[in-house]
Amino acid sequence: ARLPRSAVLKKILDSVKDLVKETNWDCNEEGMSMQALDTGRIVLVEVMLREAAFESYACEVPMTLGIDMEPFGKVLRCAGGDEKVTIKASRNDQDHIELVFENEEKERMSAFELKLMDIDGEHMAVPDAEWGAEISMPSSEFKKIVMDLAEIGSDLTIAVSKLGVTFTAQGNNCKGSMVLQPSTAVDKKSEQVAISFTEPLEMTFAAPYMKMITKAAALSSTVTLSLDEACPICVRYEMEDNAGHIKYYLAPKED
Amino acid sequence: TLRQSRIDDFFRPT
Repeated sequence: ARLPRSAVLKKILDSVKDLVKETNWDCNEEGMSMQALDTGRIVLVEVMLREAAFESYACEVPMTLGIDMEPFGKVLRCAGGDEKVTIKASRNDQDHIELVFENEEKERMSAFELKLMDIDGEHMAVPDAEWGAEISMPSSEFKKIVMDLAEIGSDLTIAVSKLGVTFTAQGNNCKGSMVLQPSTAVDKKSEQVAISFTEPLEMTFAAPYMKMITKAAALSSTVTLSLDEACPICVRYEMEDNAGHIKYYLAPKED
Repeated sequence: TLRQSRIDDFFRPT
């Protein structure tokens, strides 16, 4: 599997490493994907890197690669963001993978081996949901709202109604809320706020977890929040050019 | 006060 830029892998690692220390990557002809729970079992994260994300991709037999994020991060730090990355896994030797970074300008090439782990894989079935509300907005804006309100209080409430979408946090000595309304005057789709819902709803989530989830803003200019009563929120970042996505399901806080 | 629910409260293992 050959990626045109290592930056994509670096960003994916940054987006999951606070939640997941080790995970199985499933490789098949469609691409590379992973699903993992954090140790508290409060967030489920899914990453899909489709074949389209790669400059070249070949997977003759489906394989599972058990990756320890810490050494993987150390290896990735050795790659320049615009260097090409080739990941090689051999079906005859499933003990490790090889990573080759190529800097075409400098005619430099570096090679690394990463030992694979035998991880007890657990996979959760995510039902196809009819969401009660969907909000799409610039990922940078969502990140700023979450980062700011997480300083105010540890509970982040998201309410969707005819007024728009309201994010609220309450702390011991302060409270803050931010309201977004659907944008009408913005031309660029990536800068638009779009809100759809069937019934008004209000749900509360742990702000520290939501903060970790906003790290994926580096992977996509837009984010989609899908909510339904008594269901984890789905926070989805679609990468450009059908390259894949990262999705987080965060369990709500309830009475 | 609110209780933090778990993913297991909503999704089942495959």
